[in-house]
Amino acid sequence: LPSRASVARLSLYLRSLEEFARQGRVTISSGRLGEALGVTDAQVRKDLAIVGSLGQPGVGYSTGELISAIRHTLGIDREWRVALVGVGNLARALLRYRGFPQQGFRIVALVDSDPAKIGQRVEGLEIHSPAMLPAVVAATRAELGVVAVPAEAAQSVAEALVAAGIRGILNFAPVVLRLPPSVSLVAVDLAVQLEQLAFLVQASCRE
Amino acid sequence: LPSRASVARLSLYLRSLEEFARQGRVTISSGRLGEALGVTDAQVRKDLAIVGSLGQPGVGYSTGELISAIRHTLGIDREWRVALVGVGNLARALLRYRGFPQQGFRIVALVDSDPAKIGQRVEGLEIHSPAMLPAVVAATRAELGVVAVPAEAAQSVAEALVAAGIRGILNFAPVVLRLPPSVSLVAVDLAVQLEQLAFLVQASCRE
Ligand SMILES: NC(=O)c1ccc[n+]([C@@H]2O[C@H](COP(=O)([O-])OP(=O)(O)OC[C@H]3O[C@@H](n4cnc5c(N)ncnc54)[C@H](O)[C@@H]3O)[C@@H](O)[C@H]2O)c1
Ligand SMILES: NC(=O)c1ccc[n+]([C@@H]2O[C@H](COP(=O)([O-])OP(=O)(O)OC[C@H]3O[C@@H](n4cnc5c(N)ncnc54)[C@H](O)[C@@H]3O)[C@@H](O)[C@H]2O)c1
Repeated sequence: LPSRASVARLSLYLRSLEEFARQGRVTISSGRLGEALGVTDAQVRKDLAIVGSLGQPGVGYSTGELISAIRHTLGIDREWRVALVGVGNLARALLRYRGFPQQGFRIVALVDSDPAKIGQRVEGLEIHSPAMLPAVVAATRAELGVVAVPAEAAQSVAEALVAAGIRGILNFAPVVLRLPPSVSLVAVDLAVQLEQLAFLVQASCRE
Repeated sequence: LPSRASVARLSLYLRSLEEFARQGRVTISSGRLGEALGVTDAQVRKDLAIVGSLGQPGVGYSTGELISAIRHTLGIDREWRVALVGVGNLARALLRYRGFPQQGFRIVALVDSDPAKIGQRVEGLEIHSPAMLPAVVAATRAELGVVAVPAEAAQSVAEALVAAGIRGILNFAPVVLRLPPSVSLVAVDLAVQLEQLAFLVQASCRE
């Protein structure tokens, strides 16, 4: 099994490759792919061997073939149905973000505990009450869950998603969730991206 | 200069270390730190040498010392002032997110082109028109910019931020920005996090 770090790199290679494909590049070298991301040529080749892709010496890799091999390794050559709990500001931005359906992620179920929101429709989906979560997950066959509620509600919401049969959770709330090892968990903290930016800005000041 | 990948790892070590510190662990081994993130012991030690931290054989590293060394290397042992353009759903979620001030990022300026929004106040900040961007950036001494506008407006907004003196841009819009090499750029695509989750879920199905 590739490490989390190499899987994260695969997502970044995918974006670069999709941009190269948009520019009409049919083949790409591991050096060129690595340059765009600050990854060594040797590391790129090691990562691409994981997806089963072997470049032709002197020619490089086929951009199209690499894209489909990476998509297959990541498991995004199919559709994933997503249940979203906590329909606030963040959720509304995620619902309208075209980057999700482009990679095969479809939000199919909305749940919120605010009585004023239950029954409303957002982007064509009805907002259900938390009591309806098991029924909604079953009816929509949702497989992934997004936790977009305040910190104090996140643990109980995550447990309810797991009880409803969800096997993977994307957590935005600023708390560490404690979940059984059979459930996959990815936490998002956008401050990490700002830290990366701060590092680059202060590093470029020093030069 | 450390690579982007190792800088990204520093942010992740920081989160793990802050969680260990909350649990009262005064020292930590490189192996234990790597385990939490799926990074090899040797890679952790290499990364921590960049921040100038050397563990004591058999004892490990001081959690507190590592936290301040990483914060110093990342450049987040100080406050960064941030200008945010595009005060829509995503921006409102970012404005209320406590994870930013916790790491020293303070949003100090808001700009939006919607006449209905200009002059309103959100989280204590007034929304200014795009024409006011240079004056607002100068008055607030903002150093970083967040682009949270629709795709078609993003390039011109980014150029306006650079012209106003901003040296680093965090881009949420789903377009590749073309900026001078003197400007640091980090792009966010939350679909990447969903891909990581999809990979983990399908990998655990196979076991
Ligand atoms: N990780 C990041 O980088 C990041 C960035 C921004 C926001 N956030 C976090 O995302 C979360 C959502 O942020 P927001 O700005 O959209 O908040 P918000 O207040 O606009 O929305 C939260 C929603 O959750 C609902 N809710 C509360 N308790 C619930 C429960 N038990 N069950 C179901 N729904 C419930 C509320 O009714 C509300 O609609 C917060 O935890 C915030 O800290 C994280
Ligand atoms: N990268 C990701 O993971 C991710 C996730 C969610 C949303 N997004 C993107 O973030 C952006 C914002 O999303 P949202 O849901 O908050 O959208 P939104 O429509 O709610 O907000 C956009 C705001 O930008 C303002 N605006 C438009 N043109 C402008 C201009 N030229 N100058 C200043 N302000 C301008 C609008 O008036 C509006 O207030 C979109 O591009 C969206 O695709 C990215």
